[in-house]
Amino acid sequence: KQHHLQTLLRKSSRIKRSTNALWGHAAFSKNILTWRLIGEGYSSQLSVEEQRHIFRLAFRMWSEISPLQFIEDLHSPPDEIDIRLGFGTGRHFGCAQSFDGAGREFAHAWFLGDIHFDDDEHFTAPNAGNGISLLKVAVHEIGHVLGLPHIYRSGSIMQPSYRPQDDGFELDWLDRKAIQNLYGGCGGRFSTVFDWIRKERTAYGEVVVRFNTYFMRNGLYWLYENRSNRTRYGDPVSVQVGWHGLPSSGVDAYVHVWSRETDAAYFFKGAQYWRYDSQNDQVFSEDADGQRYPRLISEGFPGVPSPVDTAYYDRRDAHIYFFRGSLVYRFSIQANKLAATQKMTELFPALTPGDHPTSNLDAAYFSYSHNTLFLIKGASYWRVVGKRARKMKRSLPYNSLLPAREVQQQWFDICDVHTSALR
Amino acid sequence: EKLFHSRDHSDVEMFSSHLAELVTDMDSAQHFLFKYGFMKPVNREHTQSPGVDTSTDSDIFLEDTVQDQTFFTHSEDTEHLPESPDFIGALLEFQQVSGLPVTGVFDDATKVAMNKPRCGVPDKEEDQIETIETSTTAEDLNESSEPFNITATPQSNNTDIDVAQNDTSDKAETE
Repeated sequence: KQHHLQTLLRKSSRIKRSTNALWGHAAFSKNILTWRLIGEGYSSQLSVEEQRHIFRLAFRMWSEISPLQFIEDLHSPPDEIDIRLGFGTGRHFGCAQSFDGAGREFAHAWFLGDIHFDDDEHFTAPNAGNGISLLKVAVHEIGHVLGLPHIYRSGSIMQPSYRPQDDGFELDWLDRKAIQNLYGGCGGRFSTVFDWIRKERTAYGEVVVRFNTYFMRNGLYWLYENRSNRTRYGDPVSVQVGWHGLPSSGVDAYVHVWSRETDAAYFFKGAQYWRYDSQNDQVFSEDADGQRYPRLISEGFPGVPSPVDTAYYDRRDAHIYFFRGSLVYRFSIQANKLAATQKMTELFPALTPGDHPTSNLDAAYFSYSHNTLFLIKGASYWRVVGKRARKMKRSLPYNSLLPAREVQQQWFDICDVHTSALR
Repeated sequence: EKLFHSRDHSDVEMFSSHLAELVTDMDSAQHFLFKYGFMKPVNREHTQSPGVDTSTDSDIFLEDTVQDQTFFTHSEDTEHLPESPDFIGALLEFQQVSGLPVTGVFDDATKVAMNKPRCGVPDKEEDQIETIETSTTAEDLNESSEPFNITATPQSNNTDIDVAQNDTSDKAETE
């Protein structure tokens, strides 16, 4: 797996036009690509703004599942633009391949190059219900530019023939793997990872508890759909959009103190922390004593240093475990004071000698999906041995760490997009 | 301009001269198969086949769209096309990958499929034929759970939980 990761990393530094062994296709050698809808190639059927909006969305859809990012470049000389798009009819733009009029061929694209759309076709906006969805065609043609061939598989966006668009088409698992085979998977460190608990009342008045998984990286976050092995379509989103009152640059840690007496969610950043009001979807303005948020960590959690790397609440012993450097600070909720300080390697011993994050964790994440605590650092994660595993094998030390695995082999396609693509 | 009357241009009319020529017969079907890579273009000097009418009337000039060059290809006499192994082979392949009944005959279903709106990029290119044949048929991709090196298996939910949990995704169930 380490070798495979290195192979994926080396792909990104390949020179342009080198070939991929599996598909025999070239791939861009850089991950940030520019595009432009050329002025002499506007469609006569949609407003220019609509056309640009649709292309922005099409590029973003590829960005959401690959390490590629796309920037609409309106200023550089045309020959410096990586991907140029335009509409034409018949003989167009000096292109070697003429369009055939309304019907049959609707567009074509050139590897590592430009995309031409046949303006004799009736292109429409997404979900228009008639015509040919410009969004679907654009996503398909961008796939060619990036190096994908036609794929005869039901559900693939790279099928050669146009299928009338279902509501909200998306790139499925195999299409994602196809592009990732050329450009690698998505990586990057996380600021924190957590399951957000929400309580809802059914139509029968019954209270049910649900959870959603969130990954945060600096000022962005993703909702991760565990049952679908992917992030929510359209993510990432800015923290300031989804979590009102939190710093726009993101957070260091999240803790949910959940017991019979207490149900409180806290976010930590730098020397400060906030308590989040789930009912009103924003941070609390003040605590029960009238002290305004954000508060200092040193005041709310005496003895705990700041900033912290990460933290989690352990319901087994009602302590918050704060991680900073190589140390773990156990904080007692009941006593409201620091209970103990230990080295991470002692509190969470490695099962395999040397296979341990040792310090500077990114996230300590308790997953309700897996009923397991994960320690995440960089591209790796360690699973903490839980009750079930120790029942099956009593020799396993308490809270020991299983060997490291790759984050992107457990949680898939958590990909950045360019800031210009954020809503 | 293209004539329309509705505010949203949804009734825009196409000039008849702007309508794409449809695939209607063997000739145009062969053109289709050449154009999208199911039949290989051949240099003119080497296209002398038995029984082939070499007059210009039966020649088809096709463009190799990927290489940005033009190859002249010799079409076979239309009468002999149904028996031509190359044509039949190409037709079979097109029918197979398109999910059509694999008859080797230019039937109505095949004609409809050839006239569907499609991308202008060839489905097969000469230098990629082997690769695509081994890896991109619909059956291959459907059968293999993971054709690439990135291993990925759906996660099974751990049922040993002490709190009712639900994912708010569409298919969640309450435990």
